[in-house]
Amino acid sequence: CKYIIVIHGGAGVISKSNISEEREKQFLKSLNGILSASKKILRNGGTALDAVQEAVRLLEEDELYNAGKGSVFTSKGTNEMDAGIMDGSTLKCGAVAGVSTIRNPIVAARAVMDHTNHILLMGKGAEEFAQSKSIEIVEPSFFFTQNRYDQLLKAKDTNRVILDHDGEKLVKEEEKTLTVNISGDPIHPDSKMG
Amino acid sequence: TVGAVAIDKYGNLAAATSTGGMTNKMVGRVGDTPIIGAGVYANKMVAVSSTGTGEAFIRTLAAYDISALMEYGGLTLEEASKKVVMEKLIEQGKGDGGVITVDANGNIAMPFNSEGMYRGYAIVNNNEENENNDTIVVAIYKNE
Repeated sequence: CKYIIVIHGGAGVISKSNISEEREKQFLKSLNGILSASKKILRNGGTALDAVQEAVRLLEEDELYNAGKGSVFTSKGTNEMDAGIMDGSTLKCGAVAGVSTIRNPIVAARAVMDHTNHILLMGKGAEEFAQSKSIEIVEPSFFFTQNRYDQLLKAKDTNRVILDHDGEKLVKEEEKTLTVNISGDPIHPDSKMG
Repeated sequence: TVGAVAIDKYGNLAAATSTGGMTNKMVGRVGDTPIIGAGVYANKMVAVSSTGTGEAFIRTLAAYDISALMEYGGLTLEEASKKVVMEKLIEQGKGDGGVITVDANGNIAMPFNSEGMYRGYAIVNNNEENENNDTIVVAIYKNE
């Protein structure tokens, strides 16, 4: 009998040419730390359900990833998050969609599973339910990160809807097209120069 | 998008997924993450968490499809996960991404059809009191 936890932090156009060495180290350290913390739950006799919830909660807390803090922006510059959880032994499940004020949507999804007869709550109803269960509520601005906002601006420039980690490539491509002026200083291609 | 799947000492499986969606998405758009059977699924045989183009995972009911291919088609976890991600998701779903999966026998599969996927797994060595003997593996790129 093996106790195992597997995690992911998103897929996309992720290659060595798009990620700096420093950022690569940040991701590897983060993944290691989250695996280490969540496997402790299994080692101490905890359930698979508790282990996946904690792993995802930790991923939501890390702004490297597109979930919780660090979430990408909608076309209107807001954050709308979704989460779902399922217990394989009972087929019980819970989910929330389109929430903007719940710090950890996965905790709310678990509460939907544990405390309602429903599976999916959305928007304001999900947020009011989370508050009624004393799940942490935050201002929408809590989820703002400059990196993700820059990606939104680039996506809007090109009129594209992009996957979470494809945004990094978009910004990187932009950096590659920098040119220099007569003094050798970089000129951003978006700059309106005479 | 982020996610986790696990099997515990009792042999129970579970899956969880969370996301902010896609950059520049329409307000009100819901992807596959909270759709049971599309972006997240678990039963007594397998647990699945997905990441990628949400609409493609919804069209193909990707997470549940892996379970169905195992249950009705007799495919292994590896075969079913790869078939969904490397064939059906691209051909029928018109999208990309990946999944992490674990089955009741403790097999793991983490296929993706994009350039990379942040991923990793930990195996608890339950014969050892020292947790330093547990296995942790993390990877980002293809062929890792």
